[in-house]
Amino acid sequence: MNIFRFLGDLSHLASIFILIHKIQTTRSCRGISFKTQAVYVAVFVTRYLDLFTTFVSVYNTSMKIFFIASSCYILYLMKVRFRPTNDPSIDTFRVEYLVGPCAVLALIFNYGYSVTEVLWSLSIFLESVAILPQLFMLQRTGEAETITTHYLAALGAYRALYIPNWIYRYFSEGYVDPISVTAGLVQTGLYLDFFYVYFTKVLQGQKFELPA
Amino acid sequence: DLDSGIHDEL
Repeated sequence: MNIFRFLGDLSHLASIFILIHKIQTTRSCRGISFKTQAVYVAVFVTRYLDLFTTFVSVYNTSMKIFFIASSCYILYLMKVRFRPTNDPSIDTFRVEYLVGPCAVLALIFNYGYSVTEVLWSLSIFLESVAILPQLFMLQRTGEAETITTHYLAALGAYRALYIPNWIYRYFSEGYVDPISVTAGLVQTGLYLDFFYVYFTKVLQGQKFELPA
Repeated sequence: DLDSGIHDEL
């Protein structure tokens, strides 16, 4: 564990708390893509299958449980508790276009041909593009509530912070995980446009609005 | 490397 990874994980935790806070205080999941949130459940469940077989640390296990539980809770908030505020008609990104290619990639690139390793690989590839339905929705509506942009910024910062973590681990432990690094770079890259608007507008006190 | 198959990152 190093400071970059720890801050990345904290940022990931923060993003989830921000999202839950947004939904509960506004009593609405407007502006949140259900598809993105559903993909996150799939990401956590497929990645943390080792929860019962591999023990890394109490930290690791608790975080895994938290990520699975909180992502399921968010789906519950969206589909049951605040269902009327969820508008599927603007959440139109075709998720099957993400899952298919990721499944093929996972079958080609993995660290071993076992069910758990291929699913782990799938979860890494899927996570890298999971935000696309959300960004697509943002693009389509052209604006976002400020709290939603804080959620996205924290989520983007999480993967961005993993990059210095991998550089650090390469030099300190000789550790390299090419699948995570490649997917992580792609994932961070997807946020660049968003970050630009976030830093130049939202953090200057303006509303998040995309040029028409 | 990852020969051990243990993924210690989240």
